[in-house]
Amino acid sequence: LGSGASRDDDLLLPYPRARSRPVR
Amino acid sequence: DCTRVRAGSREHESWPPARATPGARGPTVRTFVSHFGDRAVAGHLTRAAEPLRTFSVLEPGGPGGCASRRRATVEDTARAAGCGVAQNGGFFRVDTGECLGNVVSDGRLVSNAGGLQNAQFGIRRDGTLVTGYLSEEELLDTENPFVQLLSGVVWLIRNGSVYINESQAAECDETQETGSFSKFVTVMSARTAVGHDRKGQLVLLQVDGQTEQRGINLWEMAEFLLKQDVVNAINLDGGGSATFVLNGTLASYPSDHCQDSMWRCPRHVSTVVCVHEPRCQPPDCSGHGTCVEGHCQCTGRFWQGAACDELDCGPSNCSWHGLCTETGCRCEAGWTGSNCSEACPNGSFGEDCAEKCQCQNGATCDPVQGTCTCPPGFTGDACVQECSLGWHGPGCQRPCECEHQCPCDPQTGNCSLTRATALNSILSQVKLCLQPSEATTRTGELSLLTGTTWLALTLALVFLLLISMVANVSLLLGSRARRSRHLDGAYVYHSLQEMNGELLASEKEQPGDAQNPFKD
Repeated sequence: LGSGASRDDDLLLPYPRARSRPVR
Repeated sequence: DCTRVRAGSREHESWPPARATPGARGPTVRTFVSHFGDRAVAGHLTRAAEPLRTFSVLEPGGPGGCASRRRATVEDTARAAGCGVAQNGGFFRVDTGECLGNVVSDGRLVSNAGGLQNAQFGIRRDGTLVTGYLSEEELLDTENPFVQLLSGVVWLIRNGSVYINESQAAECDETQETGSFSKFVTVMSARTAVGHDRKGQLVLLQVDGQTEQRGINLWEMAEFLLKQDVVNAINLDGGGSATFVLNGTLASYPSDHCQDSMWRCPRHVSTVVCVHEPRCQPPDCSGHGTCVEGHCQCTGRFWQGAACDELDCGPSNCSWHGLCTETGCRCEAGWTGSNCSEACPNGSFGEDCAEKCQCQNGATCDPVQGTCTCPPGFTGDACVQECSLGWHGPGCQRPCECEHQCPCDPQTGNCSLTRATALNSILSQVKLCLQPSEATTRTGELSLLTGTTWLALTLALVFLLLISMVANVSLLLGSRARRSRHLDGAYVYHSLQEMNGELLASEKEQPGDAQNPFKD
């Protein structure tokens, strides 16, 4: 179908990308 | 929640496998446009029976995709695997492509989250459907291992009830600002979910949307699933990852833009959930069959069972004298026949009665070992030796019990003792050990023998006596005659007196005597 790569612009993330979750 | 739970047991629901529904058809796919609030939302709901045989978690682009942090469109992965229905699966790192959470694909542990507590959905080898939280130990269970498993975020429905609040407590680190997590729950967006219904059918849900513009939030998704009789379900990746593929072709409206933002393009995602033709369990039918439309057709006559992993030689079960093998009953030594119900025929023994017995003299041959059981009177490996003196019975195991250590009959053990006494004059008592019957006849013979012998002996002695008497008489008479003859002769007897070497003068040689030869 040659739809080509998406822009990954609709990200729905449960955890903030800013920092990885600290392992306690 | 960032704690890792390595051991022990965590909260989860296990739903036993439904009884196989013979003639179960393929998956049912429903397309809907439903209203959530004032929004019309489109999507697909898929149900599939026998998930153990029709559901798989796939790595992006096929096996090894997670290890190589590959990403692929759902279409690509689904086509390669022959999925009738496919959706995006677990979460992944967009920048690295790393598969996140636990992943088990077709019995292979692909990714281990080390006990991180996020919502899990999987199927164990026996078909049990597991939904909820798992420790690492439970993930690695070998007793009834997972054959399919993937991780989501938020356990939507537990045992028929909405479980979102509990999930937030379990999966979100309360120290971390919960803003993003609760937004993740409440924002509208494209969504996907996986779970099962009361019949034990697998349920897949895909909802079109775009974060903050279209679609539904997790509370609405949970309510929708409850109405569809879903009992347990978890939330999978959404937003631009939400993709639905039918027979290898995109059948939903992804929210990611293509490079040309005029259009929408399906995202290259990580793992994929796939519904396919019933596969055999295990797919290779344990190596003893071929998989035809999800059912194992076992090779040979004796492999049986859904997985062709049971040997069945029939109700006789090889008559308990053999082992059922893929070529039929392999009989224990000493037995033969298709059901091992026949003992080896006479003269043979061992495996398949292939050995020839060596037993002689009517000995019985052990059908298993071929050892000979000797009849009375014989011994030795092949029962060719007769009993040695003093022993009798089968194998000559029994000592004779006769007086005077007499031997006994090797077969019957009867003593043959008779004290036969011979002629008391010559022979002293002789103990002869004869068979009783023989004894009587032999005694008879013996007495006969004794009588004759004595008679012969007596006659011989008398005869000798006579001869010696005759001889003596003849000698006596002879000598008298001679004496008379001698006295008439020209000579007389002189006693020689060679006393001390000299002869008496008188006795000197007298003439004429010299001619006489008769001088002593």
